[in-house]
Amino acid sequence: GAPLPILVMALYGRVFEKDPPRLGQGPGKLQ
Amino acid sequence: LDTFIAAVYEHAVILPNRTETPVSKEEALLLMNKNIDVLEKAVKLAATQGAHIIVTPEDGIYGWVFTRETIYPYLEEIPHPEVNWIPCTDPQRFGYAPVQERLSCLAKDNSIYVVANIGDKKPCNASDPRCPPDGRYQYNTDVVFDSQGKLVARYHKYNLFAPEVQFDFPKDSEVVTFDTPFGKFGIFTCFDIFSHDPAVVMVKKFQVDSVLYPTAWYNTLPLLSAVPFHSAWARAMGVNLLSANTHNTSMHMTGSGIYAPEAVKVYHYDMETESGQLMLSELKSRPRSEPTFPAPVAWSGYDKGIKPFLSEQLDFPGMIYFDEFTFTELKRNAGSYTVCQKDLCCHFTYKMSEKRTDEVYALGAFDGLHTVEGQYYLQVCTLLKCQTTDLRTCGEPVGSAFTKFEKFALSGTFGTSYVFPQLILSGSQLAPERHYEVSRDGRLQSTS
Repeated sequence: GAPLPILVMALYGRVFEKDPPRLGQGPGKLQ
Repeated sequence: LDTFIAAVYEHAVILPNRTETPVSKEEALLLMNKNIDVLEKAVKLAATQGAHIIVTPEDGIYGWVFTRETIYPYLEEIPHPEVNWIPCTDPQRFGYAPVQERLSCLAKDNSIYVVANIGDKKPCNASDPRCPPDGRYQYNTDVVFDSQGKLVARYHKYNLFAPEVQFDFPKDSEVVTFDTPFGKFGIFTCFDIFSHDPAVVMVKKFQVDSVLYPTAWYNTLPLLSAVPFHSAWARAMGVNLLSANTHNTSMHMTGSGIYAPEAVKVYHYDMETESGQLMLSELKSRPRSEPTFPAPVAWSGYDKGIKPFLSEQLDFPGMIYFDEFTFTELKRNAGSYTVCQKDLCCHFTYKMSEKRTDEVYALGAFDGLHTVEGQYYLQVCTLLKCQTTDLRTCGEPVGSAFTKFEKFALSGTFGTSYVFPQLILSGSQLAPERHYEVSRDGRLQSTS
């Protein structure tokens, strides 16, 4: 492979079991 | 059908004027028809090129500049698909529905599935404790009309983004799927892609082959740009993703594409013009039954077997989109580094063609709850170029890089199997798949 001009590399993990009950913070959160 | 032609349209939405009070229904319909006029050209062009389905963006018909009150004239009653309705042939069956009628006729007249995002309204009363004070629910809604113009899917966006105060949260998350001659489809919207419900459930439990994804995504470098993030999601989840984004350069909204598990088929990223863009590509109808389907990855497989590389220098903090990462600088032109935060350790081995004095790179780790504009738990390993040679700028957006990497391998001790790999080159361009691979033991590495 040719040498690459890398800006950013990432391994972006999501740990769903540690999430709050709902992702968003719209009005519904207040209901 | 073993394959099908997919189309997505990146639409430069014609936005309504910002108003304090609601406009008339007629004025609202005028604005929506201006946008549908543009979408109609894309639908016709896609159909003449053999597309079976076309996806248009979230907010693509009326934009996003609304309060709860001012969006009301743009909403229509959208029934559940079980009513078996073709709005094009029976427009008055559920009352005033000119937008659904027009979208249905677009699909029917061009024999193509049409996917759009519009607003649904549902009356409610005091017997319902969740009923808003104005006596109605307002939902951000995806609709799909099949090639006969029938309404086959209706999805109420579950994970609203913080600024979407004009809409209500549905009571429960709904997984919306439907079958076609070219595979099983699911549909969700924009911020939903971060979710377990409905995004992961749709793939893992309902086993869809392709996901339709209307979105209004504004890019936030370095980690939350549309094309890298969405293509990584398709690859990691093993499904086709048909992503249609809004186009608005002043809000950094661009980045649409058609992504298969094994490769990015086509993508569009344009920060230079205010034009829309139609993209088409052939896709496998059932990718998980193809020999090219990517093997599962044990994301912390490699790291469980190695000792942390000792770093002779101090770690330092840096912010990426409101999350505090722990960084360590890459001081040499080649080597191996480790940086840790809580339970996550990230490892990076590399060789640069030359160590430039005017560019600094850092390896970062984040293990925690992201809390701004939405709450979700992340474990992230990242290698990035700092904005300047000052380490305090690591994590700031950067547009170009001249340092060339001849070899690289990034891995981490992840506590999740849901890890989305991204590789972005100078100019925010995706790295072509031939230059990198994801090993079975979880390394994002160069193929040289």
